[in-house]
Amino acid sequence: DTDKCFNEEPVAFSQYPRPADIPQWNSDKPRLKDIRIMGYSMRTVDYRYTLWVQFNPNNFSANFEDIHAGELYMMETDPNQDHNIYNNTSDGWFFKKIL
Amino acid sequence: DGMNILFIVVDDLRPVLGCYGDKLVKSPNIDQLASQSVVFSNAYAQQALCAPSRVSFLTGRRPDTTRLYDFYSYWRVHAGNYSTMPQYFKENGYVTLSVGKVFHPGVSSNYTDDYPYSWSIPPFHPSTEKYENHKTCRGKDGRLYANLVCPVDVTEMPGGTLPDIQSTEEAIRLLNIMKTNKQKFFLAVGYHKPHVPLRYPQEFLKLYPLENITLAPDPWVPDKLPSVAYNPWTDIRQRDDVEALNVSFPYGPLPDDFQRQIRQSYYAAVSYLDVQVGLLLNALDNVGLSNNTMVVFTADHGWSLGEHGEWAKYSNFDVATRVPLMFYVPGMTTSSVTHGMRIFPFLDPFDHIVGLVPQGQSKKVVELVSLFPTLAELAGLQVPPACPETSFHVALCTEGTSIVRYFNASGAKVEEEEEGCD
Repeated sequence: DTDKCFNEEPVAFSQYPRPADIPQWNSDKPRLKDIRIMGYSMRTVDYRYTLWVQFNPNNFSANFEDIHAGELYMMETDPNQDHNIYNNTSDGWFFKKIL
Repeated sequence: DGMNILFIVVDDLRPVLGCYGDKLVKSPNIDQLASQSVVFSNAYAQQALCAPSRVSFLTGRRPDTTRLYDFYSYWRVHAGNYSTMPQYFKENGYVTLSVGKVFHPGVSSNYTDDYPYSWSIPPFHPSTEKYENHKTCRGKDGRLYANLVCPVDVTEMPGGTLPDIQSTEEAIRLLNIMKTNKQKFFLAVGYHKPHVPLRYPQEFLKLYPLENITLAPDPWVPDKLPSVAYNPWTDIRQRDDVEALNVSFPYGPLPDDFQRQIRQSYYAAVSYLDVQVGLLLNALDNVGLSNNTMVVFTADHGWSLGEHGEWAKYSNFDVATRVPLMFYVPGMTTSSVTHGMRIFPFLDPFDHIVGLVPQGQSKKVVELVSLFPTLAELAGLQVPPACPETSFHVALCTEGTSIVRYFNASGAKVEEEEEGCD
């Protein structure tokens, strides 16, 4: 609401590694050398936004230009996070807006 | 200033607690702690996996800085010689003690739970921990299995006890010693349950008749879930009872009835844990230390109970990353305690009482990586400085921020955060 100051909105960051795009036997607990993708989550009371990006285990670098998948859940209307609307939002506008 | 710290960390506990609004669970002792505490309802782990989460919150660094995403490296060798929260308290005059599962045992804590850096004496591990994955679960045919769902007759267990029971006994023994030697202490107690196998005293099943147990509200794999986001719950598939069901990989699903049995045993394991916490807090009263000991209660990450067709942790879903987090600070979250007054009398979950509500509730989104600066501030120590962008070469700094600013200094009910202008 424009008549409200924008409170400092705390954000929590989580992450999870994956060896591949498709579930496989070591998807739950990939060893460092087998990690190829990292899922970075940013969450506030309003939403959870996750990007699964290419990850290089040799230099620990994540490449946010190489996005394998995305998730976006709006907590007020979807508290159980069942309806991923990441692909419903045109590229980047939402990300820019929430940032 | 100079208060003791009792730090309780629970393995794989999601906020399935009365004080978090769960209507089914019986957790009167943890609810009683909450009634004297500030409770954070939006607290999250940095990664939903034991070792990375624990090394992260114990060093105050994120996984991209500890560079631990699995179980197989020790941050002091692999990433940087980061000071830990217990080490910091030890360097500030505290006796620091570890009981049970605080660091994840093995490579990630140098096979020593990071002793002697973090702890004043060698950490205690229950002798029966080694039987955790043995065939100790009695099947319908009377034979023993290594099951996921594993209510047991404790008298039949190796050593006639269970790891968490031993941990509580050791922690109480240490509290009695601390009372005598009058040194301020940082005592960390790590409970194993409700981590799998769901092995707990069978009497706790009586609290959760199977007919009262439902499926998860959303027990299907969401159609727009990217396949990379899904965790195929491989570890529970290797348990004898799950393996016998022969469910397909990776999406299953498990039979409805067995899903309800897993949920029933998770709840039963939580009530078993609640009893252990109740005995520990009752002992804190008994040694007369409740009035100058802060209590922190949290978990390393959550656990999916069938939501999104998933089980266990290993994902970025809230059910896998959200944790209980509460702080009891005498004179801050509650008015000062008169000496000798009981704050935490043991409450038997079988005589369940309802109605305990958190003293203060904060909906602010907070992170476990903030534990280190928060406890430093609460203890009156210098708060570690914020880390620079790259901090591999910095021994003492934190990538979290103290969340004491969300407490209410007067100890009165924490005001609901005002939306809008201050």
